[in-house]
Amino acid sequence: VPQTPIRAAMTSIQQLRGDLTSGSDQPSSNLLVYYKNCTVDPSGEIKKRVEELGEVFIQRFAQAVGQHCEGLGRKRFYLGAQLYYKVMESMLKSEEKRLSVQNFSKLLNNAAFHTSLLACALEVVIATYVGSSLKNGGFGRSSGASDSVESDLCFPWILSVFQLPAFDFYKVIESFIKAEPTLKHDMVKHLEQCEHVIMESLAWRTDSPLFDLLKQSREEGPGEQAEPPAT
Amino acid sequence: SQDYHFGLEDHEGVSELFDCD
Repeated sequence: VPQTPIRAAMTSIQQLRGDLTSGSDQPSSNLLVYYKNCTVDPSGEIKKRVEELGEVFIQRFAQAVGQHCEGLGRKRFYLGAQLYYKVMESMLKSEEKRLSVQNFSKLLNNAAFHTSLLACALEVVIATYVGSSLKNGGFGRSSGASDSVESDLCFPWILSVFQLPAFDFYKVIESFIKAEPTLKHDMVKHLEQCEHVIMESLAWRTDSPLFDLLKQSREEGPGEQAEPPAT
Repeated sequence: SQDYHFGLEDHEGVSELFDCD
């Protein structure tokens, strides 16, 4: 049954909230087991980072949407944190199966990984509330829901809030989509559009970590032979 | 997740992407 843009947005929101049924923005007992298996227990740092990034997010949300909307920002962040922990657990299960390891100390103590994952979860929450639209991306905007003031929060807003390089954010996108099969088609498409904007533009900004990697790879010298041009 | 192009190979995941393998 065709839906109006507002109804579609409300359905997406209900579904997102329904999928996050734990009602808690804290790590599950399964996730705590992964933390305990680490050579260096990351629990303290993870909790501290989520709290700090939460305060930053709520402040910037209020700046963008209106100071009277701080409570709304808190709700958005709460949903985002739930999704972050949910996807983290799913990713770790998947990595455990793929790599046959249980000790993810390096990954779970990696700040860029956590910031990227949290940013991606929040991007999903924000995009769900405003409809899948990109700011200035030339990809067109969905009507209805995206006319709200929250449309100012569209990608790449979250990158500036967390001072997160687009190149790092890019690294979690595919794994996020794999780890969260309940993501709606629109949301997958939105994340795919974020990938394209990063690949085409954001990853090539002056301060991108991509340039250090390119420099490093040049210093290491030619490795494998380049693939011959495809026919 | 239909229509999304999954490009990562079996030996590629967040552990490798964040240099944590």
